[in-house]
Amino acid sequence: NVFRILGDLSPLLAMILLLGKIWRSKCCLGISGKSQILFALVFTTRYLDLFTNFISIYNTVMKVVFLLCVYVAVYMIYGKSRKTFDSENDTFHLEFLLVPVIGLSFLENYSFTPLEVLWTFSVYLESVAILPQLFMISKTGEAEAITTYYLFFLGLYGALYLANWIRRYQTENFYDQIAVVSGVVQTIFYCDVFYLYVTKVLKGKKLSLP
Amino acid sequence: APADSDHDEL
Repeated sequence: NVFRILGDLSPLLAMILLLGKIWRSKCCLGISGKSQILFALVFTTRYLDLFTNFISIYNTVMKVVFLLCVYVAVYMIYGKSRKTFDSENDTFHLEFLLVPVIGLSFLENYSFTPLEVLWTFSVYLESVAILPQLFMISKTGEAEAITTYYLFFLGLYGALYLANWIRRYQTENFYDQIAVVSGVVQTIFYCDVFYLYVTKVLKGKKLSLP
Repeated sequence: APADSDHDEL
């Protein structure tokens, strides 16, 4: 399934772009540390099944790489490059996301076991994890082109996974309601990013809000 | 969901 492969590679590319940017410029200005913490939480709670069941080498390697990338990003923002981190504009209240997401994952899951509830939590949280970053951009009114590429590929991942699910529904009659609904919500949040990406960044401007 | 044996999505 081509959508699936591209959907896996797209967040990887996004994270490499993000790490590359911080690494080269030694600066994480404009990056929301809170979004990165949420993504670290997303991958940590989702990939606990690394310890319980083996699916494939590809699956294990990708999970470990995702985890490594996101932890390195958090380390760079809050550790190594902390002085350049714009904490004054990264003021999203995480409890506004965490409380409803935790509540919902307890209420609406496939089975009430710790691993399933945590997996559900990670899926719901992923769909909103970018909000602190978008909030930060709307507060400062601009984002560097590279930050927008990062957002674009992260958003593309949601869209590609949606295509993957449509494909799987057609070919296997399989669908994962929780993942699909969250995927739709997630992709809606990125619509604004896609719009700004096409209208500003592709024309060589940096993203600044009107 | 992880308990589902088909679950290979990331």
